[in-house]
Amino acid sequence: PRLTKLELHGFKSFANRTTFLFEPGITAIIGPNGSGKSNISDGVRWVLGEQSHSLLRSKKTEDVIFAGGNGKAPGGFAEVTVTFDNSTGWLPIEFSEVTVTRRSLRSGENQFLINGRKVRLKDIHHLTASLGQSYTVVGQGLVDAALSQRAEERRGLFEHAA
Amino acid sequence: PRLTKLELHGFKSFANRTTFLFEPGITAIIGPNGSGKSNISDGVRWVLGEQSHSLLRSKKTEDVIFAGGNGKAPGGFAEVTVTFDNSTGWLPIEFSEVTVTRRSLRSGENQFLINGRKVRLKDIHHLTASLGQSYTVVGQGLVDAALSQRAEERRGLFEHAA
Amino acid sequence: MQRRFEETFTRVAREFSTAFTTLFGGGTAKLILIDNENGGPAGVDIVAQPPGKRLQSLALLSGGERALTAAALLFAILKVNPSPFVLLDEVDAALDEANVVRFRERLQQLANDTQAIIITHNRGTIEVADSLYGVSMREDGVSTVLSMRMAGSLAG
Amino acid sequence: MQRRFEETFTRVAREFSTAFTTLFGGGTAKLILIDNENGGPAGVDIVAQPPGKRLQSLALLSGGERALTAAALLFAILKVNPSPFVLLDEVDAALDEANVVRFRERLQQLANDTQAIIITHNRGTIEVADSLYGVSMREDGVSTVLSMRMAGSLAG
Ligand SMILES: Nc1ncnc2c1ncn2[C@@H]1O[C@H](COP(=O)(O)OP(=O)(O)OP(=O)(O)O)[C@@H](O)[C@H]1O
Ligand SMILES: Nc1ncnc2c1ncn2[C@@H]1O[C@H](COP(=O)(O)OP(=O)(O)OP(=O)(O)O)[C@@H](O)[C@H]1O
Ligand SMILES: [Mg+2]
Ligand SMILES: [Mg+2]
Repeated sequence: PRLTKLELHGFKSFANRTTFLFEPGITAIIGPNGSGKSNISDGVRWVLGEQSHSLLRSKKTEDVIFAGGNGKAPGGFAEVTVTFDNSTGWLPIEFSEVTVTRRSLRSGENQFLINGRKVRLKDIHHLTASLGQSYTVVGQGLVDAALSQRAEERRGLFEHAA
Repeated sequence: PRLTKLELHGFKSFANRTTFLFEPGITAIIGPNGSGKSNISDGVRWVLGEQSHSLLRSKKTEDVIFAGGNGKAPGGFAEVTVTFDNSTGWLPIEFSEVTVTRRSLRSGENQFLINGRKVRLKDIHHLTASLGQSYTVVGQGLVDAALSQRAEERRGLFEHAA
Repeated sequence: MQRRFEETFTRVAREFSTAFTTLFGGGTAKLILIDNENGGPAGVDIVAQPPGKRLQSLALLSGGERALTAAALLFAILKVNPSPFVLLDEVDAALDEANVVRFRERLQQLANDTQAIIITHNRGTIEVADSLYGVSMREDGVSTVLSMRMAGSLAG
Repeated sequence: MQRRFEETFTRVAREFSTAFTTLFGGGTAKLILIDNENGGPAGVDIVAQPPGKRLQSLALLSGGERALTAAALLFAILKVNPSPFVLLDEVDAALDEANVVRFRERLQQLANDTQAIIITHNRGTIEVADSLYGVSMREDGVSTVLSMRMAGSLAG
């Protein structure tokens, strides 16, 4: 399968709906310091069920919702959707195209959807278990994290891959 | 005062006596990955009395001595000397030129010298107390260490400067 | 579980050694299963020997050598267990020009089976991208994105 | 001790705000003394607001914004308490081109009173160096150094 689309709306600095279409091959994302590049990778981790504040660089759940800027009001929600082309049936689900959505409201309510149908966080984790989060999204400054771990901690990398 | 000279001999990858003369202004040090640039900054920390293995990227004291390479035998000692121009009398010592030397032998013996005279580690710490190690040598990847500290830990930076 | 773990480990260890030698343009590296003192499951040790150097502990590797060794491990795991995508955030920041060239060649190989998305400031890496997005921050703190199709002119 | 600490703190805080605004080309930042819950000595909090953004916690700053904020603090402390030298190891690695230009201008100011030695891969920083040393690793694992006086031709 392939990741074909990513949409961010109200997530961190992406106040307006922003869409990335991924063509086969290498996609590079460039831009000045503080422009929002790492927020994109936070968005991908978040939609796939990441709950750790430190990996999302946040302190509380509403830190992922657009907090406003000069003259722009804060957002009421954050929403991220990823779309996979599953025509080879790799992901354990019968759709040829799979969308995963996560939505968080200022009230603290969190919603997960697969192909538009509300599901639980557990269902997202089941779907993405084969993805192995630790080596699918490598955060800024974390490339050599595996080298700093102790030998028994590194086992996880291989168990994921098993 | 000014740092005018740095000599490394047998320290880490600097098996042969290597001398840096520092002219006023900015001196840049460049080179490929793994060529020995950060070993230079380790050498400066070490000669000024650094004892922490993690800051020196070593596990045991003899890790600072040249360990040998393809066809080159390991060294028997590591020695680093820094020379300060103290004509303004800034460093609390009556010499217009001050050299500080640290020598470590494979036997584990450590020697400190100021202007050629053997002194104790305590004397080095007294001399360099005004330097404030934490902001004189900033290690690779450690530039934002002060931002990761808790508020009460940051006090040390200002106490040094006081 | 244990049998599958060992099978995966052996395959990843083989890929890791190959990826390391390719990325460093020489040298050798190994993954080693080591028994846990407390009797729990075995841990994984990494031994790396960049070209021209002795076998040494990971602690002595330089910043760039660590990033490149970690990249070799990542490429090895992704080869054994392909993933629909990989998103790398400035993993090439510590690399010098020669290592960036070897890194981007290996990235191009990875992109044959996996959707590779890389956040980078590195001109050498941008040059091999098939498509490019530019992100900027407006005065009001809102990020905007511009798709800059690689019409070949960008690498200039 | 406490009086001297507060005096130094106030001077560094003033210099930090100036250095931050210079390095970021705008925005504001402050150092704030905060009481310690357990009654011990006060701690130091850092609040940073890059240009165009709201006042936010340090956790939300980007990699480059963190490096630049830390550089501002470093320049401020060195201004209040000059040191015979400063040795910076790739502190500019996370900075984009615009920030490298502002960073190197501030480094040139620092070099008026302090011997500044900087390890860098950044072309923009190398260009403002007054002298240059090239380090390389021989086949036998020994580092050698070449002094490459800046005869003006190097920046090319
Ligand atoms: N909830 C939020 N609302 C609005 N803005 C936010 C929110 N969370 C983070 N930000 C902004 O995003 C910016 C950081 O973005 P990010 O870390 O993606 O930058 P970057 O492009 O990766 O930069 P660098 O090249 O320095 O790594 C911060 O300056 C912060 O102001
Ligand atoms: N005691 C020692 N004897 C011999 N070589 C050593 C010793 N200690 C470290 N080294 C070598 O020094 C190298 C690391 O050097 P260093 O960290 O200075 O590189 P660097 O130039 O800073 O690279 P980068 O640009 O990747 O940060 C290691 O590859 C290691 O082999
Ligand atoms: Mg970033
Ligand atoms: Mg280094």
